Amino acid sequence: SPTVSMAELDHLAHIISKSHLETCQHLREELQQMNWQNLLQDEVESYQSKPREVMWQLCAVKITEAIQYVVEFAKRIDGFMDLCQNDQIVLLKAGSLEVVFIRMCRVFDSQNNTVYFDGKFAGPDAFKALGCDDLITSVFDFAKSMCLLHLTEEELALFSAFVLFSADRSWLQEKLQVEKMQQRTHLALQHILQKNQREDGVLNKLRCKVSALRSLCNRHTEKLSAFRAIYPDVIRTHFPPLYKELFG
Amino acid sequence: KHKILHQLLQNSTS
Repeated sequence: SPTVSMAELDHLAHIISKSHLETCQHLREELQQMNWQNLLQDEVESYQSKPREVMWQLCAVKITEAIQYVVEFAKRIDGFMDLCQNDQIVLLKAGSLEVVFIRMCRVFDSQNNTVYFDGKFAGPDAFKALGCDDLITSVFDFAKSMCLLHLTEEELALFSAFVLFSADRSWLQEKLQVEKMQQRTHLALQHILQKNQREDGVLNKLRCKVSALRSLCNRHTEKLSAFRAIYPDVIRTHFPPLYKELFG
Repeated sequence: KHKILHQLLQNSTS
């Protein structure tokens, strides 16, 4: 295992945390100012009564917007831009949605089981028209379980980077270099958790989240395939090009 | 393939 000094880990944590804060799409204070405003019942009904393909398109647009911020997050981490472009693309294709799911806990209200969506806080029922209740429930459960860990922004940033630098993704050309970055990120996360006097169990819980994230993303892909089988033209003509590039 | 991702990665950070 590589020898990394505490100063290096602090530096890495600082860089990753800075990248995260610069690219986090919504500031917590910004959302607090909105008083975590929930959708009104008629607004929920209006989402529920949208045609399936229209709601899918809306969600694809929102996911794509969030992913663009994740790309920016990755770009601001030196070690990421040092990788060859093939590997940058492989890591983003596989990991950007996972980071979006991690980031979701920042805009999630555990008490009401609602998430910031399209300007207000929405519960799982608002997404009924998508026709994938099971996936939506799992995504909400995941956000709730992340919230329970009460991670600081710095810890969240490091966990996001750790997930992004997954060295076991298929088609990596410089696997060793990615592995090195992942190890360093892991050490930095461990270091910061210790510094913040978090109990040892937190890191283990975070490791379990990695497989939960993969399962969520696989299920998103399955749902998309099922949707594509029925509405191929909707995806071709109305979905954001970046979304198609990532998940097509 | 991956034209947009390439583009996003090449654009200087805003």
